Amino acid sequence: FMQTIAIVNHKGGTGKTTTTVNLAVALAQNNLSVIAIDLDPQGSLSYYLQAVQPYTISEALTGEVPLTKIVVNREGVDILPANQRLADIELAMVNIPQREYLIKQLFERIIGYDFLLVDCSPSLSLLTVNALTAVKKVIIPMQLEVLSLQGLSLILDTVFGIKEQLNPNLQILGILPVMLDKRKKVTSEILEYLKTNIGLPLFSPIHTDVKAIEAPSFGKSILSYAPSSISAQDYRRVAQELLQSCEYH
Amino acid sequence: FMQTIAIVNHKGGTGKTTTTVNLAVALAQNNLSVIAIDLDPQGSLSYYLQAVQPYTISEALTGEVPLTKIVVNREGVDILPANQRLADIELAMVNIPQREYLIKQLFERIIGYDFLLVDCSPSLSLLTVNALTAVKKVIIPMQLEVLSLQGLSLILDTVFGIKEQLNPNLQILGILPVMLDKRKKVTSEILEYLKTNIGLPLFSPIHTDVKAIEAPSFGKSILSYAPSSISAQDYRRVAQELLQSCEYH
Ligand SMILES: Nc1ncnc2c1ncn2[C@@H]1O[C@H](COP(=O)(O)OP(=O)(O)OP(=O)(O)O)[C@@H](O)[C@H]1O
Ligand SMILES: Nc1ncnc2c1ncn2[C@@H]1O[C@H](COP(=O)(O)OP(=O)(O)OP(=O)(O)O)[C@@H](O)[C@H]1O
Ligand SMILES: [Mg+2]
Ligand SMILES: [Mg+2]
Repeated sequence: FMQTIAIVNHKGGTGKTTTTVNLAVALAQNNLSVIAIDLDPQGSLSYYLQAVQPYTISEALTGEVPLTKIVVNREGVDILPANQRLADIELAMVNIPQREYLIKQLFERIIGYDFLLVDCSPSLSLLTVNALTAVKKVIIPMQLEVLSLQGLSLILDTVFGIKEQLNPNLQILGILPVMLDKRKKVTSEILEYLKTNIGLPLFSPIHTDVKAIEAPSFGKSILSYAPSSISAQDYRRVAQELLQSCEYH
Repeated sequence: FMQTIAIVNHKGGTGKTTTTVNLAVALAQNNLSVIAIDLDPQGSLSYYLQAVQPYTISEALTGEVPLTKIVVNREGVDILPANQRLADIELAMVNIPQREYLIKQLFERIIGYDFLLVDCSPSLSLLTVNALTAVKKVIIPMQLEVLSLQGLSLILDTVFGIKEQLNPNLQILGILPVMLDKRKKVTSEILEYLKTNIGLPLFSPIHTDVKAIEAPSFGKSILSYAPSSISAQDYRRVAQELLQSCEYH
C-alpha cells in the first residue's frame, strides 16, 4: 500500500525541495522503498540530485517513453525527474478533459513503493492542483516568518478547495517548520500563532544549518553529506514522526 | 522620464518583495516620486504594506476602475496592489491578441513618477513575461546559495529570450545579493562564481537581518521600522548605486 505525499507551499523558498530530498532519503534509510517525483517545471529536485536526464516526467505523461527508462536512483531513492518541458506540458494540459486528473492517472501506473513524495513549485498552478488531486497526504514546510503566513493561508485555501471539489480524502499531515532559528523572537510568536489559530499538527522543526546549504553543491542529501549535522538529525526525527503518523511502527 | 524596473527571479524566496518595498521607500526618501506595482497574484507586496484593497491592478487592466481609485500611498510610495483576481486575469490573458503587451499598455497610462518598480512572482508565467516586456531594466535579487544558481540561469534565459523577441532595450542593471551571511563559506564561493562566470554588475549586498524579518509584521519598510539596522543601511546604499546607474547624481 503506497503512501502518497505532496510537499507544498505557495510561498517561495520554504525548503520544499530540500525537504523532499532529505525526507525521501531518511525514509529509504529505514529500509523503505521510496520514489521522489519532481513536479516543478524548474526541475529543482532534479538539479539538486544531479538527475537531469533526457527523459523526464513529461515523456511519461505523453506516453512517449516507459517509466523504467526515465526513473533514476539516488541514495537509495528512485527519482522521476523534470525539466522545463513540463512548463509546455502544463500549458497543453489546460485544454485536456479531466485536466486535474492527469497526474493521478500517471501515479496509478506507479506501484511497488512504500512512499511516493511529490515536490511542487510554489505557483498557484494546474500542476499543483494535479498533485493535490493525486495524493492522499500533504506536508507544508514553512519558515516561521511573517511573510510566510500569507503563503500558508493560500495553500490551506488551495488544499481545502481541492478536498471539496476533487479529492475528498486529502489530508494535511502537518506543518513542518523549516530554517528555524531559535534566537529570532518572531519565531516563537509565529509558532504561538500557528498553535492557537491554525491548529494543524506540527512536525518537529528543521533548524537553520549551513550544512543544508552546502549539501546540494555535492549533489547529496544532508544525510549523506553531513549525517551528524543538526538538520540531518532533524530530518531523521521528522521521518520517524511521518512513519508514526502513517502508522508504520 | 520614468525609470521602469522589474524585480525578478524564478527562484522562490529570494527577497524580491522585500527588495521592492525597501528600495521603493529608499528612493522615495531621496525625494523621488515612486510607484511600486504588485504583479504577483499572491499579492505579497500588498500584504506586506497592508495595501489589500477592493480595487487592484486587475480592475485597472479590465478598465473597470480608474487608476486614481486604485493606487494607495505607503511611506511616500504609491502602491498599485494585487490580489488573487490577478490569477484569473492571467489565465484570461492567454487568449488575448498581443497578450505579452498588456502590462506595457497599462504602464503607458502611468505617468509622472521618477521610478516605477514591479514586484514579480517566481513562476515562469505570462505576467512575468509581460513585466519584462514592459520595463527597461531588471534587478535580480538572489541568495548566494547553490540552489539559487539554477533560478539565476533560468531568469537569465527568460530575460535574454524577451530581449530577443519582445523588448530589445531590456537591460539587466545587476544582481543584488540578499540575505548575505559572511560566515557561510558557500557565500564567497558563489560570489566568486558570479564574478568570473556570469559577469553581470553586482549591487552591494543586503545582509541577513532579523529586523528585516520583523518589519512586515508592522506593515513597515525596514527604513521606517529600524532605520539604523544593517539591512536598512544596505538598502540605502543600493538605492544610491541604483540612482548612479540610472544617472541621477
Ligand atoms: N535547514 C536549512 N538551513 C539553511 N538553509 C536551508 C535549509 N533548508 C533549505 N535551505 C536553503 O533555502 C533555500 C530554499 O530552499 P529550497 O530550494 O529547498 O526551497 P523551495 O521551497 O523548494 O523553493 P522554491 O519555492 O523555489 O521551489 C535553498 O538555498 C536551500 O539550500
Ligand atoms: N535581509 C533579510 N534578512 C533576513 N530575512 C530576510 C531578508 N530579506 C527578506 N527576508 C525574509 O525572507 C523571506 C522571503 O522574502 P520575500 O518574500 O521578500 O522573497 P520573495 O522572493 O518575494 O518570495 P516569493 O518568491 O515567494 O515571491 C521572507 O520571510 C523575508 O522576511
Ligand atoms: Mg523547490
Ligand atoms: Mg514575493
